[in-house]
Amino acid sequence: NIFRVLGDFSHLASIFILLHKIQQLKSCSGISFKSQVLYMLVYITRYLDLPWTSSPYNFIFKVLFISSELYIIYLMARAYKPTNDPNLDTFHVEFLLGFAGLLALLFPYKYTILEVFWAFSIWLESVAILPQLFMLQRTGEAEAMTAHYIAALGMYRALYIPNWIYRYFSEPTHKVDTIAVTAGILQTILYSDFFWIYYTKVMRGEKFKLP
Amino acid sequence: KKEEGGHDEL
Repeated sequence: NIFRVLGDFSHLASIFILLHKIQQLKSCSGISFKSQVLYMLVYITRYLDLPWTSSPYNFIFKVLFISSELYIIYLMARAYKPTNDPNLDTFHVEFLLGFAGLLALLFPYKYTILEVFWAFSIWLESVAILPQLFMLQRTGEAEAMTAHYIAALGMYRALYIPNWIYRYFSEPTHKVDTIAVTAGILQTILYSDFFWIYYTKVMRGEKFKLP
Repeated sequence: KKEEGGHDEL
């Protein structure tokens, strides 16, 4: 449905905004490398089922997300490594990995490798933006491109919420994906303060600065 | 975009 398609394209847009920023400014300043590595982990653990993905739409997006994320990490770790400031990227990701790992082991739909990794990926994605938001907090401001990147990334999962509501009412056979919905709502909540600042500042053409 | 068993969303 339209919400989900808009969400997936918002996700794709966020990746291209980030790529554009890094290549245009020839710098990855203000971008959390830790968050990008977490997203890489999210895609790998979620798309283990890539080989037998039946819908071409999903297949194409999965390939796009994995390949573009790999390229972003290459750019940050190799090409523009000097512009990476690890002293600003100090969030303890082990807490996030522990959080996702614990929930994946406690409440998977089924105790199979695919399902446990899928649940891990869903929970990890819900908190993967924290290092990036934390870095933003520390620097106190961000380039407009970085703010657009985070906004598009946040919008992607926010749009999945009406998608789930729509599917609940329109597809009688649709069973609610409780893990995805719970994590999706948590994820969107984590973006809420950013969205507020983004909406009030950037929409007025101002530079993105925290109050 | 239905998928058997697996998850049909990205």
